[in-house]
Amino acid sequence: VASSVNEPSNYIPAAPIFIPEGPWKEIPGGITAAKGFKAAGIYGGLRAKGEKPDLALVTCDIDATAAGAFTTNMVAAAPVLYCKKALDISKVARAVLINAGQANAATGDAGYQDVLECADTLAMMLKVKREEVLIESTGVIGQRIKKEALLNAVPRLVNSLTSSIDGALSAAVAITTTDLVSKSVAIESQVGGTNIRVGGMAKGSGMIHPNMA
Amino acid sequence: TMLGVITTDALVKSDVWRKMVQIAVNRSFNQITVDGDTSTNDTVIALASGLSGSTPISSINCNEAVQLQACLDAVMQGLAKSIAWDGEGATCLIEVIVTGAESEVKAAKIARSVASSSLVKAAVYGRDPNWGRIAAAAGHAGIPFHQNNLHIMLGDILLMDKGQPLAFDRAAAGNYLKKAGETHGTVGIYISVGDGTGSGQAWGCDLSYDYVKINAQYTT
Repeated sequence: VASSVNEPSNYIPAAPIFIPEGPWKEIPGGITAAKGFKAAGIYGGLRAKGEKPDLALVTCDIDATAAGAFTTNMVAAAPVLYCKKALDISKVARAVLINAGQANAATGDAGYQDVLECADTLAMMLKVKREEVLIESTGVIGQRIKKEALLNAVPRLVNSLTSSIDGALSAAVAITTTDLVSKSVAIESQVGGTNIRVGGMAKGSGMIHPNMA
Repeated sequence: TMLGVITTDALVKSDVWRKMVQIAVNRSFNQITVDGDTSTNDTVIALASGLSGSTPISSINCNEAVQLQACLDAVMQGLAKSIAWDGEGATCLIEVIVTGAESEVKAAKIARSVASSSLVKAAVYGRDPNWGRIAAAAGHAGIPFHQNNLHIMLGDILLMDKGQPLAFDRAAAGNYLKKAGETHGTVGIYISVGDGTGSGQAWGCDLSYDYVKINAQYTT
């Protein structure tokens, strides 16, 4: 009775995660398990069908050391081109904005301008530099993102940010497309005698043969 | 398309973090395959806040870096395997482990060649313990090895040893595949190609009729 019909876990179940054995323990929390991170996933009206969440945001309270690996497909999507430039300019990042519904790939200059506008809007709201905002997109190739819907949803997305497990799970659901399950995991281990946490989320089901660099 | 976001509160220098992330990506997401199509959007972003209070990591060779690398590998491999498990139309995860190669890179390449073989994937869906398709897929990976050193196991059933096909229990091997398919479990394919120290893994899924259905209906 307490669960709302709009809870992300009501849309798709969580995947079984096959963590290899090692000197770590699996803990709840996904991408928000590590200190300093918040996340949110909401429905922003980007999907063609249904009301499953389709916008995710991950933020860090401080400048986070940032790294990226990207497709080596020569026809790279606009957000891929943007992120590579951003990480060339900046060694740190504060936010990752992800949309599902439209891949914004093979969309030319107009698609790239869409990415810049989304990054600028979020950077302004979070009071960070544009290059500290990274963008990922997934969905139908050849379609530009539904920019107006996305920009309208950004304030609600930012207000939904939380360091709770729910934030991580809703973000993990929001990035899915044809996935039947959401993928989220976190572990705790020791580095140099100090407890550290590593968390993550991913999506993917088809068009899967990554060669990222 | 596959997307990923990784977060940690370990403290690590930028250039070391970027190397570590690429190593982990190579050992995980770059070792999965569902359909052989590389997306335009594949992205992994990894952020390190440093808020755990751990010792700063400024060299990729120090003990702390080795420990963090292992954690990063584990998280990315866990997520990568889930993607392969959830492959469109899949009824099971295929895990290929190759040992005895000259290097990790060479072993990984052989493993991915087997995991991405349409014939191997279709055989697993057909619950057919087809060692010949596995051997062929290993052989066309572009990594030289002597076929008399080839050793293939399906689960714990030995199918080929020293390049020679064995009289294995076909019914048991077929049942192993059938059970994995019925439970959406894991099919393990273990291959050795020699005496080298290189080992590598790759993950894929079986190829079912549903894969075609899904992608005939999902336009791009």
